[in-house]
Amino acid sequence: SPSRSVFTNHWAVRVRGGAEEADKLASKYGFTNFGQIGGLEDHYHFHHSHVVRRSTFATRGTHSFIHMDPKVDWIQQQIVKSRVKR
Amino acid sequence: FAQSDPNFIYFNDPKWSNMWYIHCSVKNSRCRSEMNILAAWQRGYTGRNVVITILDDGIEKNHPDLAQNYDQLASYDVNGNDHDPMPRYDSSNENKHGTRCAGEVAAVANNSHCIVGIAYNARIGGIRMLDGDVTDVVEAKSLGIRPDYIDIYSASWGPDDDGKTVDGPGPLAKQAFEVGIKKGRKGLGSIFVWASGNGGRQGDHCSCDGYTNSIYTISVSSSTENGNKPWYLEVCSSTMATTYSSGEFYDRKIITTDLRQRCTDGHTGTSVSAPMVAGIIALALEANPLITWRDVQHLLVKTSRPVHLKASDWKTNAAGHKVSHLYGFGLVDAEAMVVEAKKWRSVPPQHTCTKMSDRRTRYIRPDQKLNVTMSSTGCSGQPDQHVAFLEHVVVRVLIVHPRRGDLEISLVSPSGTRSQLLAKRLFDNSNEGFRNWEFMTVHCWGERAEGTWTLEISDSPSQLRSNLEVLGKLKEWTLILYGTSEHPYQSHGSHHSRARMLEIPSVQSPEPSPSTTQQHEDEEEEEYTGPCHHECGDQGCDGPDADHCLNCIHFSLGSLKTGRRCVSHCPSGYFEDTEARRCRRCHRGCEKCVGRSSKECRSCRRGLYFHTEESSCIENCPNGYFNDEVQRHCLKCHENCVKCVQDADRCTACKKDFSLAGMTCVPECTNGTFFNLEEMKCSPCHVSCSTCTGPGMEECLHCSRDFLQEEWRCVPKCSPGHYPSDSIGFPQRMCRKCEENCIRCQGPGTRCTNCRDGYSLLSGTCIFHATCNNTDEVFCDMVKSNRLCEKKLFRQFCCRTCLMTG
Repeated sequence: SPSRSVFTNHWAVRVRGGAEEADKLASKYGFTNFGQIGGLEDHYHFHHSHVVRRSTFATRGTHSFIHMDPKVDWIQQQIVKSRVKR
Repeated sequence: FAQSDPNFIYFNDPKWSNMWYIHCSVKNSRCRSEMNILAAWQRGYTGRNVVITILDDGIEKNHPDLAQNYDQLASYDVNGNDHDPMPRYDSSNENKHGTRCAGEVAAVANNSHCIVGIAYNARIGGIRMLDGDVTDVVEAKSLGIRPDYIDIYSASWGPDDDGKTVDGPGPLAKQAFEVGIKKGRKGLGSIFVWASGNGGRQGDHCSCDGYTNSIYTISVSSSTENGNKPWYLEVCSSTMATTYSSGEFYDRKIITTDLRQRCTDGHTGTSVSAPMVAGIIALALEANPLITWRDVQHLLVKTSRPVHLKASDWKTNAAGHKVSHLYGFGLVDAEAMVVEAKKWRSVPPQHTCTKMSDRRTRYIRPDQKLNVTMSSTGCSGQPDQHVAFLEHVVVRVLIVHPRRGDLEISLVSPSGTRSQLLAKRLFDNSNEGFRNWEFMTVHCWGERAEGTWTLEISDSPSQLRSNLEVLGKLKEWTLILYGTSEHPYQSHGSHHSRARMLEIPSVQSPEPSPSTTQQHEDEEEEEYTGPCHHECGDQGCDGPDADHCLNCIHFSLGSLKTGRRCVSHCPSGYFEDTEARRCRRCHRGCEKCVGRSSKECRSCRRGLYFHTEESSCIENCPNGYFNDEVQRHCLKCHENCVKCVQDADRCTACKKDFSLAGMTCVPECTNGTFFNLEEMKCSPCHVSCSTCTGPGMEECLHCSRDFLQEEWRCVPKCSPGHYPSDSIGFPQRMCRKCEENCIRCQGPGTRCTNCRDGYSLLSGTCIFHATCNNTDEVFCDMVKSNRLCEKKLFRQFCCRTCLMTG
């Protein structure tokens, strides 16, 4: 449940315009673009090395402004999911 | 009874005879192998040209039983972001799961290693994605790896089943499913197989696992060998089919490849079942590579059947499918799958008909079931959405509730089929309710969509409920019907399912024509008129029993002297001479054989063991083999063992260049190294050791040159209080302790050269400083005359004075 979420320093971002556009957006806010997420068009995997790797709250900083960038259609900071082997 | 089948397949894989879920090697045992995998193989399907991957914690690609089928292109390491999916090793072997799953699917056959995979000619890969932070991105990436190359994705994991979690694929993973379904396998749709939602804990309901509740995943459940519910299994309306798996400690287990190139029968849970179904689907894909992801689900619905699976809620839905919340449509049937797949015509396109309730809030009163209905035409007015015949049914709910665990939800279809979408969950104290959570059922598969659908919600407050005043509310609910606008099977000509004919009495094999029956009867009128035993052949009989037959349908057993009777199968100790249709005795000591000679033995009588190499029964297995008590076979020891007991890995003697570590044969390491069990290689000892059991100083067995052994370690020179000496029979030089109170000496006894404080040196020994001023009083004379000072015990008593005074 949200109360126990662990935030990582990875983001999923939907940005149109291809990889170049994504690279530009990433570097603008200090992220590294790890490339498209599988077969999901326009979805990219961003990583921010200056944000703590794990945290129980979404850290705030200059990187947070990417959420407000007009070119960003959708963005999601990645949360660690608990997955059990069956 | 596969054994008696002349086409019986025999592999030399050591655990082949233990794979009860694939074949029955002993006829009258309780062995059940109704998954009919052997029969599918005998039809020639072994998974050729089909690619499967396991989403898990990695795959040991150099495992001797996987390497040959390993496919690098079906593998990736999402955790490490590289192409090597090898698992991370640690002392607890926690990352064994993926390798175990992979073996079930595609372990190589007949290579003298471990087991045989269900699709033992398929290609197998692994996607390492559980051994690190699992996020939406990680899952989406994993589900989207090479969709045009990989056919089947198998996953045996899911959200926590702590009984209070409601979780599933995030937005990216959902999109990855959809992209895979739309574009994967060049448009035929990737096939996602998921272990049904359990995790080994009680009090959960797997409808709160969003992966198994997705229409894109084939959710697989498990049954024990005896058809009982394994203790870990949860009910679920989205479960599609079942395979055998582990159960209680007395149930037989599933055997598979294990980490560190080993073999195990410790793989359990529905983790076992997902790869099994993945393997069976691979056989079907080999039979018909053009079947779509929905065809596969239809095939499973058509061919799976209840057999001996015990469930209190088996019911037949309006389309004639037997279904239960525990086992879905029942145990998978690999042979029926490949037979059906071979002649399968793709089902018509999928339509989706969505209807949302009005937004009027309904209160959910404790102990008063809330019934809300929705009439649906199946979108008959919109041709491209029209659903006449159902596949999946999804109910999306928006419920506000103070304690979610108190809720139970059911859905009743227009044909009256009830699906339990949610059961009460004791541990779920959450007040979040359900926010657009999607419950799914397959129980209405094949039924008509049109009619009135009823959603029932009941609220049974538990003691943990804080405030009964606060009522739950159903804000809105949406009914989503998936299916086809025309009958899925009749529009393309008939392809009747073998399974259906078996099951549905109304479709009978044609009755014999009356005239034939009459004629038959006439013939027998002068002779014995009663019915013949069913094993009697066409020459009839002269009595009702099997030994009255004039000839036999199958086999005759016995001799004229002892009396001969007809049997369907020859008992143990005999083999079936199909030409002569006679049971002939095996060689002495043989229980199963395919011929008379000792070389044609296949299994032995109690107390004897079948030695494959010689195909004969012997009392004790030779070196390099152990007596397998279960199947009474001589099974090979591990390749490094010269002798082993009870199991291939329980070695008692090793081959050259190997030595025993416990009961394992490990390579003998050169001097200065030891065999590191964790890394499975020789690692250096401490610099002071020439042989050791570990890297530390204290784990030396023998010291290096120029080192001496002092107590439990090796030292370059002896520490104070010790003197160097040789030890007889040992190459090792030792540091031995000097006499008590002596801090430097040249040897034992009176060879001390330095005493510790408080003692003084006297003729090579250390005397306590205590002095006394009256020698008489302390009997110096006596002490001296009796040479007591040489006794360690007395030395402390004024010897110094006595001796000093001369």
